[in-house]
Amino acid sequence: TRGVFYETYQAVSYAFSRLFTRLFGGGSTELVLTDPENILETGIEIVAQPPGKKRQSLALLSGGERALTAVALLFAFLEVRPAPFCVLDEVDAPLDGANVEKFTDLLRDFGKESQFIVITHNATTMEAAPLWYGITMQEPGISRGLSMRVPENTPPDADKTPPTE
Amino acid sequence: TRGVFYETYQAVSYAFSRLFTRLFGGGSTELVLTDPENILETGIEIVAQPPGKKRQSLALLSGGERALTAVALLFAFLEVRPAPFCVLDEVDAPLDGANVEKFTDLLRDFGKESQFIVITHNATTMEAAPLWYGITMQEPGISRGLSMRVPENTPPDADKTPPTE
Amino acid sequence: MRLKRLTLHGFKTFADKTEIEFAPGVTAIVGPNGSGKSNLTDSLLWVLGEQKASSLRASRAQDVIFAGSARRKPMGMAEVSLTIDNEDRVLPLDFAEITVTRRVYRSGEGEYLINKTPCRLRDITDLFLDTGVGRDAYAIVNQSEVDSVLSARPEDRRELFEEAA
Amino acid sequence: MRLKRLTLHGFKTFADKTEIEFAPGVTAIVGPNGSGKSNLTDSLLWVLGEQKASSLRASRAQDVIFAGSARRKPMGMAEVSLTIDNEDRVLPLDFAEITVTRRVYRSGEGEYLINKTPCRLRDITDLFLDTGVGRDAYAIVNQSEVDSVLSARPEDRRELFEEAA
Ligand SMILES: Nc1ncnc2c1ncn2[C@@H]1O[C@H](COP(=O)(O)OP(=O)(O)OP(=O)(O)O)[C@@H](O)[C@H]1O
Ligand SMILES: Nc1ncnc2c1ncn2[C@@H]1O[C@H](COP(=O)(O)OP(=O)(O)OP(=O)(O)O)[C@@H](O)[C@H]1O
Ligand SMILES: [Mg+2]
Ligand SMILES: [Mg+2]
Repeated sequence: TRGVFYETYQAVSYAFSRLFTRLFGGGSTELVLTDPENILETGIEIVAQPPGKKRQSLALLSGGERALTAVALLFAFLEVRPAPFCVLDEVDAPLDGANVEKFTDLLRDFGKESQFIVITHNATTMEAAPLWYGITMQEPGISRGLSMRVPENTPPDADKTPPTE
Repeated sequence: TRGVFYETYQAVSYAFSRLFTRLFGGGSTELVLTDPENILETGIEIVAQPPGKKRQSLALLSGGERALTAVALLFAFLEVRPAPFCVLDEVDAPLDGANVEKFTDLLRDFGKESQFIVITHNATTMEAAPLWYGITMQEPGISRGLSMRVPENTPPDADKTPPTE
Repeated sequence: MRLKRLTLHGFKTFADKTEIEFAPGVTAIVGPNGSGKSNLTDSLLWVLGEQKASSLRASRAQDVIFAGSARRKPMGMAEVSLTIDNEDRVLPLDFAEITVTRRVYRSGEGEYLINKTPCRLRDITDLFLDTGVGRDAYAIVNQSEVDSVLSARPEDRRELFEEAA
Repeated sequence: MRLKRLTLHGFKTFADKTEIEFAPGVTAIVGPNGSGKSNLTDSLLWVLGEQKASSLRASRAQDVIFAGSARRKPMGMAEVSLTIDNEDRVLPLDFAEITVTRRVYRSGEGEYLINKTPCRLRDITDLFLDTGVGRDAYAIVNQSEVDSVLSARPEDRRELFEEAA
């Protein structure tokens, strides 16, 4: 299992780099074993450098940069060990218009192989989904659901984030 | 200072109730002293009940409900002890269209007395501000600012959240 | 393996029996703040065997039973069923379709069923072991949780890699 | 008391000297992810006397000095100046306009000035004491921090009330 862990770590590390570069339009990442001598207990450090910026601690990254970096890592896991389905609850909340487009691009690609359930307030994300499930609360405190297929019009209750130049 | 603390706590408690009811269109709140015998060291519990729902622990509230509740409490402090200026960094991120409108309403009212600096990606919030300050990063890693007054057109890089019915 | 249908009855705000049909690819869950979207995510985690109440924003097992509203009394039981397409036999049971059901009563007592046959909670979690699905997996990302993979300690982050390995 | 102008030079991503004019009422700060909006908030906290590096997403004092980019070298100093309209004499100094300046060098050494007169950090924090402004006050809400007033322990929440009292 030592070998399996190391292989997985390597594969995720490569996938993470590729996905980060795709989402950020450049830059680089590294996954670093905190204790390479001790594969069975080592922790894993994340290093992320957005394009054109200096390599710095994750803490200094912006809210949107952190969200995008976390998405890159999450999808790296999905690429290495596909899960039959994936639930994402408002991961797009801190993203600006351009970054939501990058995120939905990724979602469409991965959505060909896996089932994705994406909770969102963002119209760009909604438009990337062929099926919507609307949750309403007409009666206070009571949830009801309704299925809405192939949206033609602008969705209700949605943020539209136009892409930046 | 015992007396001053208790007065402040009372005043904030009333303001919090009023502002919560305004933002949620109903419901109720309570601020409860954990140790009423010991005013100098007591903690303060928050109870919040959205309209039509049962009174439950804060943890069960939704992301948007929590954000709105926190805004109500923050503005309660501002009402009781006005601060000369207030900085809000993306507090509107989890709010849906209808709730962003409620929030900007409040912002306009309080903005008559105090200075507010609001960082946002949301077009509804932006439209509530007579002055915009745009931060750009044309050169990677280097921030530049530009002042943009009295917006006529739709802002760049903004989420528009249309109000729900 | 693909999700076909999720049925909720008495789970959090889903007081009335609600059936959600899933399609392949990307499904967007949309609706106002507090309408019940994240409660859906909680119900998925729960029916897959989640044992920590805090992972569902609750403090005790019974907290997920509909607690009542302004107009309705609390209910005595919560039930969630998940129906899965198992044509590819990813789940180690020789059925083309598998329905997993979980119930909890006010007493805290639970019931578990696979294809209507009573079983233990353990049988449900075993069913999903090593499929990349269920608690501790990277495949279900809660609201405001996406950032935590970045703020986690390197040692805690290891668990994600172990799950993927 | 009203904010008039904020000047940054070498602070985080503000490598070049940047001047931001404030107006009364509501100002929206807008721009793409990672462009420097939250860095502005950090600079305000910092010039008002914030001593905890972690409150600025940094680990050491020097972390706020521009660390360089792909094309530019790191700088040796960060400087932020805040100019305040003090017509109403809310700040206890007999000046209609007060400029507070803070600098930090790579050595970790700091410099502090009020209206160009060198002083100690203590003099700056004293100036804003009991005005509802500055660190620990409720008036500056960081990104993803608005929720923390709800998740705080009752005893910690007390500090906000003490600040308002
Ligand atoms: N056992 C329960 N009985 C009744 N209501 C409950 C129960 N548990 C939670 N709730 C209610 O569910 C609501 C939260 O729902 P949920 O978190 O799913 O909202 P949401 O649609 O995700 O909203 P947002 O867009 O703000 O994230 C709260 O108002 C809470 O009081
Ligand atoms: N000392 C420094 N030198 C250079 N760059 C820095 C320094 N400190 C922080 N940064 C950079 O500042 C950027 C973050 O900026 P900031 O948090 O202000 O973004 P933002 O505009 O708030 O974005 P978002 O909309 O995503 O919240 C990061 O890319 C980080 O690497
Ligand atoms: Mg939610
Ligand atoms: Mg920010």
